[in-house]
This record gives sequence, structure tokens and C-alpha cells, in this order.
Amino acid sequence: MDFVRLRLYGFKSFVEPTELVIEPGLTGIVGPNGCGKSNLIDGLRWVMGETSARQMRGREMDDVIFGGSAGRPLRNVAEISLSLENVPRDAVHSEGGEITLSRRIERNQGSTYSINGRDVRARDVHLLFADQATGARGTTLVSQGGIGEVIGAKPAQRRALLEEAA
Amino acid sequence: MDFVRLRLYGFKSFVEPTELVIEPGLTGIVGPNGCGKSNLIDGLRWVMGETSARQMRGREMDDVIFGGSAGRPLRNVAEISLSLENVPRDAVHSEGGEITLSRRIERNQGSTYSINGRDVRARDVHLLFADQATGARGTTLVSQGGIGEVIGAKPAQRRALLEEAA
Amino acid sequence: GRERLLAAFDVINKHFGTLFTRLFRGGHAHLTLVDSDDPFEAGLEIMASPPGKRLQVLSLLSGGEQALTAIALTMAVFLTNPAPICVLDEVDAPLDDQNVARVCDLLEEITRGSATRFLVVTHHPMTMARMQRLFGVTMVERGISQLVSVDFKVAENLRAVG
Amino acid sequence: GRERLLAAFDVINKHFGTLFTRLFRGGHAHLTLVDSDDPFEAGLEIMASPPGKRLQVLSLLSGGEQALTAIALTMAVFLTNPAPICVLDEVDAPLDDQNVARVCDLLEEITRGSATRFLVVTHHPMTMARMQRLFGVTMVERGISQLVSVDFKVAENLRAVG
Ligand SMILES: Nc1ncnc2c1ncn2[C@@H]1O[C@H](COP(=O)(O)OP(=O)(O)OP(=O)(O)O)[C@@H](O)[C@H]1O
Ligand SMILES: Nc1ncnc2c1ncn2[C@@H]1O[C@H](COP(=O)(O)OP(=O)(O)OP(=O)(O)O)[C@@H](O)[C@H]1O
Ligand SMILES: [Mg+2]
Ligand SMILES: [Mg+2]
Repeated sequence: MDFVRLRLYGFKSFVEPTELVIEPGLTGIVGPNGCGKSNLIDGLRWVMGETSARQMRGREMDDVIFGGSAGRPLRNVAEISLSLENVPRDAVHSEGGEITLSRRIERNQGSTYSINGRDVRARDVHLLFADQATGARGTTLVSQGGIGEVIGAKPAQRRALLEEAA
Repeated sequence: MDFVRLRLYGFKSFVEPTELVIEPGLTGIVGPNGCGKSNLIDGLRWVMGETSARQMRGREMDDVIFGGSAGRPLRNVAEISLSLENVPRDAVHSEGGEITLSRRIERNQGSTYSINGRDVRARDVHLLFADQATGARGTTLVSQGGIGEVIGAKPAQRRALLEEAA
Repeated sequence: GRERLLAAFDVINKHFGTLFTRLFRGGHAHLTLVDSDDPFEAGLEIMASPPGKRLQVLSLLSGGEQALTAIALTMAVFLTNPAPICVLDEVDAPLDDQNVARVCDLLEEITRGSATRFLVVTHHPMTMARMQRLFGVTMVERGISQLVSVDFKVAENLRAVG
Repeated sequence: GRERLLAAFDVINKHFGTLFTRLFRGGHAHLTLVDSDDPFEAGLEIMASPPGKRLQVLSLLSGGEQALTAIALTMAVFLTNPAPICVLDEVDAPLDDQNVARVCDLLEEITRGSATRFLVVTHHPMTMARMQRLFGVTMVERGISQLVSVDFKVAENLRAVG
């Protein structure tokens, strides 16, 4: 499975439609403090099925919807889609090995997932990634300040590492 | 009250007698990862009366005593002394406004404090600093990674800030 | 008791607002007492809003914005009741170059007016260059720390070769 | 079930030991299963000892040493069961220049051999220079993020003017 493109619209500070093309190898993301780098990473985790508002650094999940700025009013909808290639044949709604996974949230209404335009359940999204040793909480998605967590954690809390690699 | 000199001996990685002269203004401390910069700061907090081994990043307080290296055996004693000038006239055992506060720890025996050579209690040390808006847990002693703690803390946990400034 | 605490709150709050706006070049921030009317019981809430952004939950601020906000608060406490020593252990780690420069400007100004001693641990070349003196900690013998006084040129090499 | 877990443990442990020794240029580290004989119940303990230092409690390691140890472990998990994507958000913040270079060497080697995609968020000029491509995130309009593809020279300026 290859991650090829992430598109955000109305998610956190990315109120305008934004596209990040993801190519093989090392892609650097740079910019001043507070400009939106970690928001981009939150977006990737969110579309992959993150269920905790705290992991999204908010109090409730609606905090991921653009909340307005000095110059613009708040929005009520946010949507992110992730394009994947070379997905396993048996993956849900896969067409020719390509999938576009989307997640859309509306203020006070919760969020829905779809794959290639067809509604799916959160469970389908989790299964899609579980077989690929990744997911919203994957060990190889290290959030800011998160690198030291594995050191400070108790032995029981580190079990997930083992299960993921198995 | 002025902090003028810190001397360490057998404390963490400072097995050799080490002296840090502290002058007014900005003093930078630099060096590669793991060389002992934060150990120096731990030493300052320890002599000022720190009681928690966790704050010293160890499991028990004896972890502050030099634990040996590939080339040297462990030690059983550590001692730090802090020289202070312009201390208030009524400070315990002060001589002409000058104090040398020392703390010494021996493996499995606990630690003792002394001011200008005379034994004092931990309480005397805490009082010495409490009147000067500082102390082992002072707000202006920011440990590594500690700057974000005040942001993540609950409102009740931030009370100490207020009390210190009053 | 109560009056002193409330008076201290007002002074810290004023300093915090001013320092925040200085470090962020705009925006505003303030403290509020919450959970009780009695200052002895109340907790301290922080409201911060960088320039051009709406006021929101602190946890939504970025890593660098949180560090900058915390630096403003720490220095506000210091200005309210100056401690004889201030230690900052790699507080510049999450900051971009512009914010490192702003924090250094602030530290220089605070130390210019007082006899306070600051110990600043850093890996950042810009911060090093702004210090009045530098000490290097090395482990020439593995596991054994040694303290040496260095000048800036030597410190640059110290950082480089590790 | 159990055999798979134990087999995975052996592979991660081997990778972890090798990567630790590479990043630290010596020393040794390993994982152990603790608290239960049943791999389904047991916890994972990390033993790490930088070159020339005695084996001790992990919490006594420095900020940079802990980050480097955690990077070795994260990459060990990755090598054991390669995920399609790896994201590292400012993991280089606590590292000195020498260790930043070592981590970049490791990332370059891992990506040379596979089609895996890495997203690396950084403020560090050395890390930026080692990336194959760079995206800049800016807020030309306050509060509104924009993504632009940049070349290295532009990125340097981006860092500087903020
Ligand atoms: N729902 C939202 N609507 C609008 N803006 C938001 C929303 N959630 C977060 N933000 C803004 O995003 C900014 C934080 O962005 P982010 O954490 O991505 O910064 P960063 O580029 O990672 O910075 P740093 O280098 O400091 O880590 C905050 O200033 C916050 O105001
Ligand atoms: N009791 C002890 N005896 C001997 N060495 C010790 C003791 N306690 C800690 N150490 C050593 O001190 C080192 C950590 O030092 P310290 O945390 O001061 O590093 P640092 O200079 O702050 O590095 P960084 O830049 O990564 O934060 C560890 O490698 C550890 O082995
Ligand atoms: Mg960030
Ligand atoms: Mg340190």
C-alpha cells in the first residue's frame, strides 16, 4: 500500500483546499512556529480513523473544524481525503488497487467515512490499516514531543509496539 | 541574596571536584548530548533542598551519587556546596552576609545540610530560600522539557505561581 | 493574606499580557482566577490568542506557541518578584529562529536592568552568541563530566564535534 | 499467536540493539519481557547503556540520549514490519548537531532500500538539507495555513523571517 496524496479542506488552519503530494523517500516539512505543520500531521491521523479529540489536541472533535481567524468566519464542515495505491485486492471498495479514503465532519453532527465515494464504517477504515502495520496510533507516526513517550511509559504500555510488529 | 559559586563533588557525572562561578547577567551552558549540562542544574536544585528522587530523574535519592563509568568505580558520597552573598542579616548562621550552604549524601545513609560548617535542618534551608522567591521548586528554575508543563497543567496546579510571586 | 495574593495576581497578569504581546508582536493574553471566589482556593487559567487568531483552547496552540506563552508567564512571575537566580534548560528547543531572537532580546533587556543571574542551557547557535559568557560541559573521559570556560569560537566547535 | 509474538520480539530486539549501537557509535541496548511469562500479558522493558557508561535507569539518561534511544526503537519496529508511511514531527529538537547528522544518515539508509514515504517536520537546517524535497507551510494571511513546495534556499529564508 502506498500513500500518495492528502487533501484537506476546512480542517484546522487549512481552511482553503490544500493538497500534499507524498512521494517515496524523505519529504521535509518546514515553516515558522504556529503555521500549521503539526496540523497537517493531525489531518493524516484523523482521516486514518483517530477517535480521540485529545489526540487532535482539542477538547472535542469539532475543534478540528476551522474555528475562524481575525479575517474569516468559522466553518461548519471539514473534510480530508487520502489517496492510496497498490492496496490489497480484497480491501473494501478498492478499484484496481486504488482507494480514496475520505472523512467529513459537520459541527454538532459527528463524522462519516467513505471509500471511493461509498459510505463505510469506522471499523472498515481500521481494518484497512491494521493489516498494513499502520493506523491512526501507529508507532511510526511520531507526534511533536511524542518521541520521549515510549521512554517514560510503563512496560505494560509499550506492549502495542510488539503487537504492531508481529 | 546573590548566588556566586556552585561546587560539586561525586554528584552524578561530576565525579571530580567541579566549580561553576555564577556572575550577573546571561551565562550560557553548552555541550553535546549526555555530557552533564542538566546534571549541573539538578545539582543546584538538590543543594537548595530538593526532596524528590523523581525530580532528580532517578528512582531513589542515592541515584545522584556517582554510579561509576567504564573506567571508574562508583562512589559512596556526593557533596555540593553553594556560596551566597548579601544574605539577609537574620539568616541562619550567616557571617557578614555570606553563607556557604552544603549538602552531603552517603549511600544508604541519607543526606545532611550545613551552613558555614554548622549542621542545619532541611527546614532552615527551605526558609532561607522561601523569603527570596526561589527554592528547589521555584518557577524560575525551568528544567529540560519543563517549559510546557505550566501550559498542560490544571488551573489548581498553577496556584504555586501566584503564591511565589506574592 | 488575601489582599497580597490579589495584588500579586494583578501585577503578574499585567506583566504577562505585556510580555505575551511583545514576544508574539501582537495578540493578547491574560490570566483569570477560576473554580472559587476565594483567592486562596482558586486555580489559575491562562487565556492566550496569538495575533490574527481567535481565542481558543491552549492545547490547540502549536508546540512553539505554547513554549513562548510559558516563557512570557515565567518571566512575568520573575518581574513580579525577582528571584536571585533564573535557570532555563533548553527552553529554545521548540522555537524557530525568529522566536529564539525575540526571547534573547527579552532576556537581554531583563538582565540589563538587574543583578540577577541567568543560567541558560542551549544547543542553539543564536542563543549561544547572545550570552555574556559561556561554559562548556564535556566528557573527554567517557561518563565523566568536566566544566570548561569557553569563548564563542570554541563553543561552536564543541557543538559540532560533540 | 504466541510464536508470532515471540518471533517479532526477537526481530525487534535485534534491530534495536544494532540501531542503538550505530546511533551512539558504541554502547549496547536490549529489550526484555517483564511482569509475566506469557508474551500476551508481559510488558516491554528497555535497557540502554551509552558507550562508556554503566547500565542504569532510563530516566537518568539525558534528554538527547532518551530521544536517540526512542528513535532507535521506533526504527526497529519499522524495520521489523515496514509501515507504508512514517511521520517524525520535530524528533531532532533535543539533539546536538552530531546526533542530528547520525539520525539523518540512518533515515537516508532506510529510505534508500525501500519505497516507504517519510514526512519529517523540522526547524533544523541540517535536517532540511538532507531531505529529498521540501514543503513549506506559511501563514501569509494570519491564521490561514498555505502549503508551498520550496527549494532549499527558499526554505532557509522561510526559517529566518518566520
Ligand atoms: N480548528 C482550528 N481552526 C483554526 N485554527 C486552528 C484550529 N486548530 C488549531 N488552529 C491553529 O493552528 C495553530 C497551530 O498549528 P500547528 O500546531 O500545526 O503549528 P506548527 O507549525 O506545528 O508550529 P510549531 O513549529 O510551533 O510546532 C495554532 O496557532 C492554532 O491557532
Ligand atoms: N549517578 C550518576 N552517576 C554517573 N553518571 C550519571 C549519574 N546520573 C546520571 N548520569 C549520567 O549523566 C548523563 C546525563 O547527563 P545530562 O542529563 O546532564 O546530559 P545533558 O548535557 O543535559 O544532555 P542533553 O543535551 O541531551 O540534554 C547520562 O548519560 C547518565 O549516564
Ligand atoms: Mg508543531
Ligand atoms: Mg539536558
